[in-house]
Amino acid sequence: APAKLRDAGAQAWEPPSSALLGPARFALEMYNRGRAAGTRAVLAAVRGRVRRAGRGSLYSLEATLEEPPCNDPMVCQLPVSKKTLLCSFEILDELGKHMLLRRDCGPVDTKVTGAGIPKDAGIAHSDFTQSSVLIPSLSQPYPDDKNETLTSVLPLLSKDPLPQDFSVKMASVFKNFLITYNRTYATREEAQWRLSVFISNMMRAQKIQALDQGTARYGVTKFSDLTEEEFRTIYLNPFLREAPGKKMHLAKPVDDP
Amino acid sequence: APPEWDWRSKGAVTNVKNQGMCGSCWAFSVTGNVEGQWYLNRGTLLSLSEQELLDCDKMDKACMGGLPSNAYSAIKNLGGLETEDDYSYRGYMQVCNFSAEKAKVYINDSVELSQNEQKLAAWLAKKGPISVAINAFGMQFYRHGISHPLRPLCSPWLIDHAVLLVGYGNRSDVPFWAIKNSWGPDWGEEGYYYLHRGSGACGVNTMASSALVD
Repeated sequence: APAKLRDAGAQAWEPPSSALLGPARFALEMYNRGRAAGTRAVLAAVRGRVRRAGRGSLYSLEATLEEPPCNDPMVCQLPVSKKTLLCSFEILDELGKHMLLRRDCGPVDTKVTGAGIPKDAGIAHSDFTQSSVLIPSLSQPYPDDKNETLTSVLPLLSKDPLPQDFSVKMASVFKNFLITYNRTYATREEAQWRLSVFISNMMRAQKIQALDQGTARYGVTKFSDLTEEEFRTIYLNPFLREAPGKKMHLAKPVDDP
Repeated sequence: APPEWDWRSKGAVTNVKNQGMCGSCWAFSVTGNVEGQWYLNRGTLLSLSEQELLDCDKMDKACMGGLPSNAYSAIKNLGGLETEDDYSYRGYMQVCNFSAEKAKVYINDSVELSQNEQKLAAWLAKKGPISVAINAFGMQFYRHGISHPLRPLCSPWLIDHAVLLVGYGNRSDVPFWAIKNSWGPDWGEEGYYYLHRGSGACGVNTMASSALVD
């Protein structure tokens, strides 16, 4: 599609698709991280918008991915037929360095909507929710960040532009995390993946913070480089709600003589 | 119930432990409870073995998860718990090598506690720390303060983490439960999690239990 400016106020525009290939390829690489050849999803279609962000550009992509069928019991317990996913990615491209800020994917019912992105799904700017990321105050050592209030430094729900030197800030927060928790990664790719998980987790922590009715503070912890699925699988205990367990009789009230 | 209570300052709670990369929270919750019961009924605080439960409690699933009610039953059937030193924690399941001669504590029974948080507070103040199970929503990123997630986000029906109530009180008029977690002292408030009290937050009142020691 020809590049055109949607409306002066939005300062976002739809670039030619070739300009999207770089970020799209990076997003696909992140999505397929850790998968063996033959099990990787492929990119079917992509569209998106780009706007200036700090020293770089922020791409908001809507991509259709094709998940390959899987019949190998070594790879998937149950046979999986070919599946089409609709994903939205936010990628920051600063001086050629890509950073995945957000990834949301869900199945697309190809029968109803047809393959790929529905033509008439044009996203009006007003629907576009600007997601931004935390500023290093979250990683302050615990005792003295008492007075930081996340909402005052985080343009989560506002339309403010991303902070300047965003990637530099995020890299610094992540480096703090690595030092504090003595974290190391085997490969550069792993480190890149963990950085994108870390950034995504900061957004999740930000939302949890915004919705908490108590006095709790959420932010960087030693689990901040784990995906939700990894955290749940490794540290939590779904057995608790699955099985009734042995029946115990009820304790007598404490004031019962 | 007294307006506030804290068994940590009364010697009934061992140091915060770390379950490592293993879903063994149920074992830590139960040993924490039995440690408190043994202290309050026998006068000695011993740090007890979770690894024994991982290896020898065949009703539960070691690092894949378990239930406190099964664990109490296993402790009774096995004949007691060894100490942490005698049967130290590995964080993965091994062959059971429990020996009754080495067991330092036993339990007589276990009970399910009320789902009324005031009664739970009264029970805790009088009888000792309580094993509970909660929905761990938000705990991955919890740093400090009293957590009070919106109920739909922290549903009492999606319980997935077992912990230990060790006290309760108020911080600037916000009622809380002081909860001993098993993710090490470098998580939360030196290993502790503070959760809103009185609103059934995250299902904290749905699976409260305790061992009984004569």
